[in-house]
Amino acid sequence: AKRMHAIQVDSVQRWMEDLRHMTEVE
Amino acid sequence: RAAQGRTYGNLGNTQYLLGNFQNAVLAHEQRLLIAKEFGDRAAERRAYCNLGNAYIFLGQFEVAAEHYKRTLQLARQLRDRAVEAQACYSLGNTYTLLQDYERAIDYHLKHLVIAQDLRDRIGEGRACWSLGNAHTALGNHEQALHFAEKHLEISKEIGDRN
Repeated sequence: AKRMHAIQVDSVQRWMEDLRHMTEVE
Repeated sequence: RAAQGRTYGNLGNTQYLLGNFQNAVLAHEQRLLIAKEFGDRAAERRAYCNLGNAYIFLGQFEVAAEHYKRTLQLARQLRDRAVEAQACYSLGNTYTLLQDYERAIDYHLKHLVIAQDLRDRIGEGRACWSLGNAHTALGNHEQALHFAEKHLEISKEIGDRN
């Protein structure tokens, strides 16, 4: 039933865009 | 040694922001070692999260998931609900990348519950959006509709036109 490729999931794309600039600062 | 730990963390973050993910992993692994030497669980938690993020951009999603699980365990030990929610959200998205939608739903539901407890409407909206997508992927259209309606309601409330 895995019909939708994950990279096409817009909520995941949005998360990755945010993640790209996110760091846990010391 | 403590300063070395912090510096490895900063170096890892800088390499990450420059897009040098392999070097970021090397630095954050050193940071993790030193955090463990000191029994500094907050620093350990940060290192696992930073490592998880770097492995996402290296395309190593299984490895990222293992690091996020350690982040989640430590967040629970440290009783940091906001970080616990963030770790669940990261795991939900990582399992979506792995096309394991059942596990993705488990973690997004955990995120949703914490977001509701913390009265975090933005987090709740993201959880509903993610849950709608995961249910769509599994063909659970009734459930997908339920979460899409919740997402719409919250988006209107917080003024998110996008």
